[in-house]
Amino acid sequence: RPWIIVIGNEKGGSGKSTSAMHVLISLAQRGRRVAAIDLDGRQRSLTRYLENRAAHCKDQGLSLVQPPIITVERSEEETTQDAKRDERKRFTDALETLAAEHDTIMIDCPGSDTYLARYAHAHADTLITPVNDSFVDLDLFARIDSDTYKVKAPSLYAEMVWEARKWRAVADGGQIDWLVLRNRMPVQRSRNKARIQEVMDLLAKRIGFRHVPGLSERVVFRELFLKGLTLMDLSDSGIVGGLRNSMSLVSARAEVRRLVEAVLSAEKA
Amino acid sequence: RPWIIVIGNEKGGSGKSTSAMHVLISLAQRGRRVAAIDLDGRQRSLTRYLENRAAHCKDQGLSLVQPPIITVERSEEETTQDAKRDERKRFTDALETLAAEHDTIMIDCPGSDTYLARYAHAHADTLITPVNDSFVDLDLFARIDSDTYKVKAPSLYAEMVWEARKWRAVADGGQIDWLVLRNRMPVQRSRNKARIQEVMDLLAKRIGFRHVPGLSERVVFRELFLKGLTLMDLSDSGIVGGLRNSMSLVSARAEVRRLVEAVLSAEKA
Ligand SMILES: Nc1ncnc2c1ncn2[C@@H]1O[C@H](COP(=O)(O)OP(=O)(O)OP(=O)(O)O)[C@@H](O)[C@H]1O
Ligand SMILES: Nc1ncnc2c1ncn2[C@@H]1O[C@H](COP(=O)(O)OP(=O)(O)OP(=O)(O)O)[C@@H](O)[C@H]1O
Ligand SMILES: [Mg+2]
Ligand SMILES: [Mg+2]
Repeated sequence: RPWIIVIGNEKGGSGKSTSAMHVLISLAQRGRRVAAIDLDGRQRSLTRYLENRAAHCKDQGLSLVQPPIITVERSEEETTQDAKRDERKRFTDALETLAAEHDTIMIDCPGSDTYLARYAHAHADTLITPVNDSFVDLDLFARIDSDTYKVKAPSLYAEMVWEARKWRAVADGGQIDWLVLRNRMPVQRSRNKARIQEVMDLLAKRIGFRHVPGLSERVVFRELFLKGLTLMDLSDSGIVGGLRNSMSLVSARAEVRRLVEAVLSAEKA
Repeated sequence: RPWIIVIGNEKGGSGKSTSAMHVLISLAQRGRRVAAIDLDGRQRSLTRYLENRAAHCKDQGLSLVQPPIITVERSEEETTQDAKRDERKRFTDALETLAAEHDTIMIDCPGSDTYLARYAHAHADTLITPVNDSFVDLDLFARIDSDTYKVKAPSLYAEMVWEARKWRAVADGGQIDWLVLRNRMPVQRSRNKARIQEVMDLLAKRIGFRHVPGLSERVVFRELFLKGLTLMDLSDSGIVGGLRNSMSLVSARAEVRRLVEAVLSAEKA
């Protein structure tokens, strides 16, 4: 059975699709037979990103790695029970279709609490959760004391992952290796950034995840979507019309590489 | 009947709750009888922000404006029809409860496409949509050509607002004044920022919204959540333990003030 990597965080805009695309392409470039499943049947950001890539390659006569993707549509069933059964089936069908020809499957979740996302979490070998460098986002992990910055209690998303881990343990005794990374971190040092680092390290022990090196706030992450490119497709001078700051590009690529290495070490585990 | 302001964008993490809190507190400080409705029954970011504010004021003996908020819980009904009826009722009850004592009601929407959010959009006098300075976010407004940056076709969220406008016109002949602002813009000039500005100005004409001055990427927006404070609660030197860069604080406040003025000009219209 393939290695299943889920990118999850019910908090919207934490960087799931952006991270998913960069890890997906990195793994493909390293020769893995990797495919993707998009569980965001409405916004389909990862699907759109790959569609843009295919169109750009066709236009420009480029041949870049192009992992296949299955987009799981939302159920139209009228009752909750029927919708859940329908979604479980769609998920399993997508997984089985891809498992036949791929050893690694990356699953991008929507930015809200859906049954489909929960079901995917329960199937994860590796769960990757990007989170904004922000106490607003951390509120989904735990209630934090506003004076001492101590962890008062776990919160919604931590509880959801806890549920998924129990579900998984019951199903096949498997474990979920949970990697959490900060995204859109300010490049310069800031007191907020230092505080969030400390809180994340505490939460890692308390909630049970690995706090892995994250990604900085960089305009380049937002520029590449229309052409379906990732940092790993660019040379150091940047294909994208001469990117003005190749130092930033080199640092950005190093950050993605460190994330991918953390993910690969999860596979060995 | 009160002035209804809806903060909406189905794309997660675009800055709805952050903008909602800052506009809400600004209006309260200007003496309006304003209250809030939180339609994000699960994450409740705006509710949490105001809870933190109340707790902080109590701890520190501060007396800051404290607008009331009603959090609309998600329906537990088993069929789609029943859930919709239930949600319409909860929405209307919240609105009527607050309308009795307030002339302005601000409604924060969740970062996903829900019936409750759509119903709220159809009741808006003024709709405020923050969007990340990013082609990933713009994909929800329109398909953009990756070479010419021309608008190819409107997309999901633009269509949703179009539907809400039709619904509103049929219901009472009313119009929705739609304000769209970019959020988390890089402080420095960048080519991506300039391009997005142009695309937004084109979309404004084509889709029918006002492109209003937005908010820059600033760590301070993320630091204030735990104590429930906003930029408007801080003096120029910053209550929050001596904020190191008061220039940035002054500019940040000017940006919020410009947004609030754009919102107030919507009320006159
Ligand atoms: N490291 C980064 N630097 C700069 N911008 C970023 C970075 N990561 C993500 N973004 C931008 O932040 C926004 C949110 O990213 P993305 O869509 O990947 O998040 P998401 O978690 O998949 O969102 P959703 O919950 O809607 O699925 C996008 O506009 C994206 O371009
Ligand atoms: N102008 C800004 N500068 C810096 N950080 C910001 C800014 N605006 C928002 N943020 C941060 O971005 C993240 C998303 O903001 P917010 O929660 O307000 O968005 P949202 O649209 O309400 O999200 P959701 O879709 O989950 O409801 C938060 O971590 C917040 O602190
Ligand atoms: Mg996404
Ligand atoms: Mg919100």
